[in-house]
Amino acid sequence: LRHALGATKIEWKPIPIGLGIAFLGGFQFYRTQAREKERREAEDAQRAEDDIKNGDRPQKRPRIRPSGPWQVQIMSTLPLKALSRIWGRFNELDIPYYLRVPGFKLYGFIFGVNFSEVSEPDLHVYPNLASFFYRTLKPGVRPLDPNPNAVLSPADGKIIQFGTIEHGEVEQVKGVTYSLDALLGGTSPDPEAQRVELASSNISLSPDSPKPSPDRTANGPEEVVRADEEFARVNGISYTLPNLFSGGREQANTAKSEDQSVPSRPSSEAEVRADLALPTAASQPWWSPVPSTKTPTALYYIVVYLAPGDYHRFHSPVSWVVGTRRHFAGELYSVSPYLQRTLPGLFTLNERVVLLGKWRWGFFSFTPVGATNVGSIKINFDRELRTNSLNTDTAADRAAQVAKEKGQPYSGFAEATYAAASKVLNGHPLKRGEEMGGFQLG
Amino acid sequence: STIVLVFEAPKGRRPSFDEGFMGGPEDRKGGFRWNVSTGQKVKYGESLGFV
Repeated sequence: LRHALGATKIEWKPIPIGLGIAFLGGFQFYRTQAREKERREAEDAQRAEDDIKNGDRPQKRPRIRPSGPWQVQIMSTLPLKALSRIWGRFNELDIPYYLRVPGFKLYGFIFGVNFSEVSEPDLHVYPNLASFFYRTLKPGVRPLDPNPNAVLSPADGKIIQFGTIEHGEVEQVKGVTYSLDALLGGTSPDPEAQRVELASSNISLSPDSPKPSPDRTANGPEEVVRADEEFARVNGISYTLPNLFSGGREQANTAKSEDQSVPSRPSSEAEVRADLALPTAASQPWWSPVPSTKTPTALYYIVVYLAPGDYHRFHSPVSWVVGTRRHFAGELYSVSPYLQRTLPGLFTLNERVVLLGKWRWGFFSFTPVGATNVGSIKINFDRELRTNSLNTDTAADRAAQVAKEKGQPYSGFAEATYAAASKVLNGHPLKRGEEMGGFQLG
Repeated sequence: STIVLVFEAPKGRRPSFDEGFMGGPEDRKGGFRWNVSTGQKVKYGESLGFV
C-alpha cells in the first residue's frame, strides 16, 4: 500500500461545476435539517419544563408536520411566507404603460384568461399584475342558477373533492384525509385566553359564550333545537348554536360597525331573513330553525380549486348569516391539485380564514385557503382582516403568548365575531351570489 | 387558491319499497343532491347541488 501510494502519480483535474453545486446544496440541506432538529428538541425540552413548572405532567404535544414525498420535504424548508410576500410586492410594481397589454395578453395566453369576460375592455387601466389578477367580470356573464334551493359555486374553478363528512373526517380520497376539527378549529376556547387587540383596530377578539337564558328556548316551538342542545356533533366536537354564534354577546363588535363604515343594508338583511324563513324576531330568536329541524341532516363538503387564470373573487353560495371569523395564520404551501394529493392535511397547514355561520338548513362554513402565489385573502365586510402580513404573524404570536400566560391551550386561530353587523340576525347577512371578497397575489 | 365549503343539509329519507326503493343512497328522497363530478370545471353561479 505504501509503495502504491508513493509510486502513484497525482494528477489534478477540475470537477464539473454541477457536481460542486449539488454537493453544496446537499451539505446545506443536511445542516438546516440538523439545526431544525436541534431547535425542535430544545423547544420540546422547554415546553416539558414549563409543564413541570405548571404542575402538569410533561406531555408530548403533537406537532403539525408535513409528511409526503421528497418534494414536500424540500418545500417545507423553504420560507414560503417570505416568498409569497416578495411575490406580492413584485406584482404590485407598476408595469410601463405600453407593456401592459402585451404583458397581460401573455399572462392570459399562459393561464387561459377569457378576456371577453373582463369588465374593463381597456387593459391599460390595470397598473400592475396584482390589480389585473383581482379584475371584475362584465355584469351578466355569470347568471345565477335559477333553482332557489341550489348551492352555487362560489367561484370559477375545478371540483377537487366533494362528499359527506362521516365521524368528523372528510371522506378519504386518494389518501388525503382532513380532520374537520383541524380545518375549522374546535369549539371556542376560554375567551379570556384569546383576548388580543389587533394593532390598528378596535376589534376585541374576545368571544365568550354566555349561556343563553333558558326562557329563550321557552319561546320557541317544541321542535326547535334547544339553545344549549348540540345540533351537530362532528368528530367529538359538539357544535351548539351559542358556541358558534355566541348569541347574546354584548361586547362583541367589529370595527366596521362601530364607525358605521359598513352601510346598514336593510334590504339584504330582509332578504336573507326571508331566505332563512325566519319568524318575526319578536316571537322567536333568529337562530331557532323553523320546523325544518325535523329533517335529518348530514354534513357535506366540497373543495373548489381556482387556477391562476381564473376569476379570483368569490361569492356567497347561498343566503346565510356569518357569525364568526377564525383566522388561522398557517403556512402557504401551494394548493395545486398535485400537492393536495400528496400532502395530507394540506388545508390544515395553510393560512386560511374560516367563516362560520348558519343557513336555512343549519351550519354553514366558507373557508378560503391561501397559497404561495395567492396568500392574501380579502373579505369585503371585514376590513380589519390582514392575511399574509407581518402583523398577522405577530397577532398570532401574541395570542399564543396570552394563552400561554393564562395557562390555556392556544387554539391556533384568532377569532372575531360579526354580531354587531346586524342586531336582528346576530351576524353579517349575505345574499345568494353576493360578492364576499377574493384572493390577491402575494 | 382553494375554497372549502362545509355545510349541513337535509339527508333526505330513504324511499319506501312501494316507491321503488332500489337500495342506493342516490335513491334518497328530498335530501341534498350533488350535481357535479370530481375534476369538473365550474363557473361562479352554477349549481353544485340542490336540496
